[in-house]
Amino acid sequence: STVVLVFQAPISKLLHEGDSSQEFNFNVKCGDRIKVGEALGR
Amino acid sequence: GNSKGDSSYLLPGATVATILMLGALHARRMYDDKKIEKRQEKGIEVEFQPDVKASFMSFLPLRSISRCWGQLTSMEIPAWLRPHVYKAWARAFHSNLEEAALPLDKYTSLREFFVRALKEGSRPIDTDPQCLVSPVDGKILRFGELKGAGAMIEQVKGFSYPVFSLLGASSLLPTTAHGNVQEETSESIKPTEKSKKSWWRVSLASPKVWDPTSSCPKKGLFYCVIYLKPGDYNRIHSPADWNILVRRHFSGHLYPVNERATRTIRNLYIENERVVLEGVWQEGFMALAAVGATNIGSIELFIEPELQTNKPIKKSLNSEPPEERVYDCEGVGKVLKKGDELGAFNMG
Repeated sequence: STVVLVFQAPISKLLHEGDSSQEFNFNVKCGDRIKVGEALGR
Repeated sequence: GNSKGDSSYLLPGATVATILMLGALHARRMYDDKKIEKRQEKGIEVEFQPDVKASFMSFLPLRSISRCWGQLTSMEIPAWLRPHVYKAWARAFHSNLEEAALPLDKYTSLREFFVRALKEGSRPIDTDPQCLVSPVDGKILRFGELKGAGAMIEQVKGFSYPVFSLLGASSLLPTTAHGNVQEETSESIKPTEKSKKSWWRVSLASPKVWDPTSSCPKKGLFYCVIYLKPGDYNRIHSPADWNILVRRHFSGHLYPVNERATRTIRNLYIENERVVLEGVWQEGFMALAAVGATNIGSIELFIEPELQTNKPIKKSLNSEPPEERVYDCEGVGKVLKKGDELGAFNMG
């Protein structure tokens, strides 16, 4: 079986100094094994 | 007597020939799969290549096969035999029996064992408020950002399918005539009575026009496809704190969804039976599609126990629109915390 997750997330950096960038980034690679509760991205 | 003698020779001959032929086919298939695996290890992307077997699949009574499999795996196993059966299953499918919440002889059938819960603490949830967690155990097949016309998700290199077909004519992701989605996003939108049906719209229109002086960041639409093997932990958890507003059930087919099937069967994930949950999280729209397969035809929702999947289908499938239910408790739908259990895949 397969799960497909579709979600909205920020794609741009906040330009005001002092603000951390809000861009969403995956921290997985294709082929990785992952478990429930582990971060897909931040 | 003569003809009787001949026919008694004939039967074993034909049987042996059939077994040899099936064996040769299987050996050929294993050789092909090994070749594919070697190429993948070298980082060479496998391409979409429909074959005769894939088209042959559509003639098989897959749903009946799936339901028979479900009957078989629901049968009660004598208590003394259970540990042996489940250890054999674990060996065959590389399951981790240490994590099972109950002693093996407490699972009365293979189907019950398949949806086993895990011991407390087996799956710690990443508590970083900025992160999205995996809803299942499995293998990451594809992920990325949905851009441009049609918002296509790649099934395998050389073949993609539209996210709208996967999720359905979404009440939360309405499309324009050209198959794009439109945006009216603003940070301040809150679900009100009027806007409940279509209060989120997401734009994939490019080039993105964005006012750099605005304080709220631009939003994009992302996806991630995770494949569960039969031996994996099969419960589905919540990927974030979110409100589920709509549930959509597509009857569809029950093709296998293994690696070979994704490489040879066109539109696999939008043909197969699936349950789509749609809602909203802190960053906007979110949807989770649980796609079934021949051996795992049932999708159970703990948030809606009465939902029945993998039912015997009478009429042709494609014409049927998905059966939809709006979760409407006080207009905020079903509220789930990150890591909460929301459903499970099951056999048959």
